[in-house]
Amino acid sequence: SLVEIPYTRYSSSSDNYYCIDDIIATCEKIPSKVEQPLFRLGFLDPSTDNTTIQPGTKLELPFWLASSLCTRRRRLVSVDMPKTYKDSFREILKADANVVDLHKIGPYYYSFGSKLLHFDHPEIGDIADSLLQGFISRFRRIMDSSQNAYNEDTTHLTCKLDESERCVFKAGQKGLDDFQRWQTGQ
Amino acid sequence: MFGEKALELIRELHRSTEGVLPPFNDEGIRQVLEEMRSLYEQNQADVSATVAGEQGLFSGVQLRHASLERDKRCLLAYLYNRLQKIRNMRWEFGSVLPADIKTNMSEQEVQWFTKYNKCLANYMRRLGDSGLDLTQDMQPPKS
Amino acid sequence: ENLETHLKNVTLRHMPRNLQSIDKDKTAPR
Repeated sequence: SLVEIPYTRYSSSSDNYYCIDDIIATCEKIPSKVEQPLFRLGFLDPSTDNTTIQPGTKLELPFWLASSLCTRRRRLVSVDMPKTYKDSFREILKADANVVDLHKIGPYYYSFGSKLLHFDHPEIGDIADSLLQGFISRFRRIMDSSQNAYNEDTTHLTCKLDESERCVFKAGQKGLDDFQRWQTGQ
Repeated sequence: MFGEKALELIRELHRSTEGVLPPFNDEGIRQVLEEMRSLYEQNQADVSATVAGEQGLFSGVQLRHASLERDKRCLLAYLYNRLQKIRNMRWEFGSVLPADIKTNMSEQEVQWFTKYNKCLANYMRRLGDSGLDLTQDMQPPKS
Repeated sequence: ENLETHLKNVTLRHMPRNLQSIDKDKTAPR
């Protein structure tokens, strides 16, 4: 069952260095705060003309950069969780996961969310649970709709799905298609 | 922000549909290599200044190094995934690719494709008694 | 070998010296 998916599988380093989806997912922004002066990098902070970014400055950094500057060994910046993974949004997902448009919010909601587990942040346990429960709650409807939509336009069924869910939907559709072709002797 | 040009190469490939090879983006690759050169030179300057006794430059060096690794990953992934598309087309269209695909391949990709063809042909020739064309019957024949 | 030659010819050899190698551990698909 899905509950056994080991969290340890999700590490910040990608499953596949060459994976295009992973590269795009890791450019999602993370609210960060500078902990040590960043000299000669003032251009990274649009709100200042200074060449140095002072400690305390808040920035939105892409995950690939934040994960390199905020490690257990070295905290040049500290990070906070993006609002779509914070408590208020997790409550919405818990209330009725099926109504949430994860494509608009994502489109790599689960993949990016799993990467957030890389950080040493008090909320990551709740985020991990929320990702799993959200996926499980939505899974049944994805499977049912992908198994019953034959030879019809499926846009309305997939428009709110995140990229991982679209892969599941596509796999279900392929299974259905193969079965139909087997039944008709093809 | 660093890495934007490199990400644009990846997005361009991500947008291309299955079975279509977008034109090789020479200019995009050149710009990313240019960014990497300037990041590297800035880091070398900061390291020399640190050796000369200046303080506090480490965080900038760390940030630029992460950007260099990111640019490198995007460039290699761009090339790698283009080759995956070309390889899939070999299995779909055979050893002579359609002209519209070939015009979008770089010279080095054509060289790669020629070598790949040769490797594949050598391998298939050794199968069974008189060789076996693996690219036929990709679906189990009815029999 | 074919892939590595291609990656080296097209980009790696134009990169800064300390980035011109391919890290097998990092790039192997898991």
